[in-house]
Amino acid sequence: DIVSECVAEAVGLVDR
Amino acid sequence: SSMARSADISEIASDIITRRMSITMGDLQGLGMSQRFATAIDSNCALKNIMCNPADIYRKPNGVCNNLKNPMWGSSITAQPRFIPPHYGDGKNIGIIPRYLSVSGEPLPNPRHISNSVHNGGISPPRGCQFTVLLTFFGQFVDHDVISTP
Repeated sequence: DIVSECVAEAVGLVDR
Repeated sequence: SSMARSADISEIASDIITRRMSITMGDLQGLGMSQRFATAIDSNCALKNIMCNPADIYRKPNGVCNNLKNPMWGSSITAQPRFIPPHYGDGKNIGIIPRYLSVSGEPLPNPRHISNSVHNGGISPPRGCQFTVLLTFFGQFVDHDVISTP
């Protein structure tokens, strides 16, 4: 699901 | 900090989704999409599994447990449902820029001018005998107590 992928990407950016 | 992390994730994810799917923030906030977004982001939301003590006389200072069945309703730093979609001046409708254009695309009038016009009492402004200006501050107090939204 593209929405889940985008959220996962955002999580990666925030937690980086 | 956990709430700030949740907010950052939500904001950045919204940005990525709208760009990748070529949709607007309004589309994302619409029914259907908003549920998909809520499901996807759920595990990253702060403040889960709030426990309330029904015997407590008062809610928590941040508004949590005001409603025992829905402990987060009306609490600080949580989203508030809207009656109509937001229309701020920034493209993402986050609210960092107030709305400045009317539906016709023309600039909105200066709010100060409107305020001065509406509240212009002329040379003999009406004076109420029932309320003082304290009513204004009390209303503001209640408003901010309920909202507490950054």
